[in-house]
Amino acid sequence: MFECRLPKAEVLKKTMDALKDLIKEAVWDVSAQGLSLQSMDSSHVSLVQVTLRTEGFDTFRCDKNIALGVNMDTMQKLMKCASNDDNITLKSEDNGDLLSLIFESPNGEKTSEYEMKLMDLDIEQLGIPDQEYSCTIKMPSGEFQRICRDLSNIGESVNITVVKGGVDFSAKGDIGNAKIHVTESSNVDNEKDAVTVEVNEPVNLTFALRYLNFFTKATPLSGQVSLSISPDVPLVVAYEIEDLGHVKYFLAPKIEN
Amino acid sequence: IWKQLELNRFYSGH
Repeated sequence: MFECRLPKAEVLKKTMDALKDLIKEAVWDVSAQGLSLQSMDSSHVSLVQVTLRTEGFDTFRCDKNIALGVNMDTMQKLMKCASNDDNITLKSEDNGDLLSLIFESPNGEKTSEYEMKLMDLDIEQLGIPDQEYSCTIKMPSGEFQRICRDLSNIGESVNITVVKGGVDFSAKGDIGNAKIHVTESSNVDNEKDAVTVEVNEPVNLTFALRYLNFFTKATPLSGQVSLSISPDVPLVVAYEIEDLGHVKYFLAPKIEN
Repeated sequence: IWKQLELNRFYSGH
């Protein structure tokens, strides 16, 4: 038996919004540690990994590890039936083929129960090593979203150059070129507005904006985004979900042929 | 010409 309860449906709604454009089907792995999901997009260029820790839930019961195979589109549609302030309970039997989603209004006057058919999915899992990155940038998530969106008007890819004290995001295309320089904040009153740039060694890598724009669908989950970059390895774009977990995206770099 | 690498090149399946 698996059953968990979150005080606000909003966070799970936003999490589904952050995933559904990138992946069509996925498996939620349920264990005593919480819920987790890992899935590559169909082109095997990017990967998303979600962790929602037990401690962040109101209640969490998992008698036996289970895998819940879901159609993301369906799950997102059902999640949309919840109001942001509703509390939400997810429930499934150990060998069941249904996931129950129960939404309760804050005053307790309305309870909605939806049952979603689960899928038997065989999804390849990748082993992602823990590693040190050459550079880590933290910046307001809305700012990163804006940069990706704006540069998409110029080209298909963005070149990210990190040096001490700042980052350059640049794009080239048929209509012209663009370069956006973001400087590390000197002092910031509000942590969410801060830009920090940690550099062990400067890096310069190129990534497809199409995928970065998919990743920025997670912007409503967190005021800050972190970009971890090392030469010739995938970029990690991470959004922390306060008190609950994270959504991390991995994107393989582009190379000049 | 830029080529987008696949993630499988970096991470092993398990």
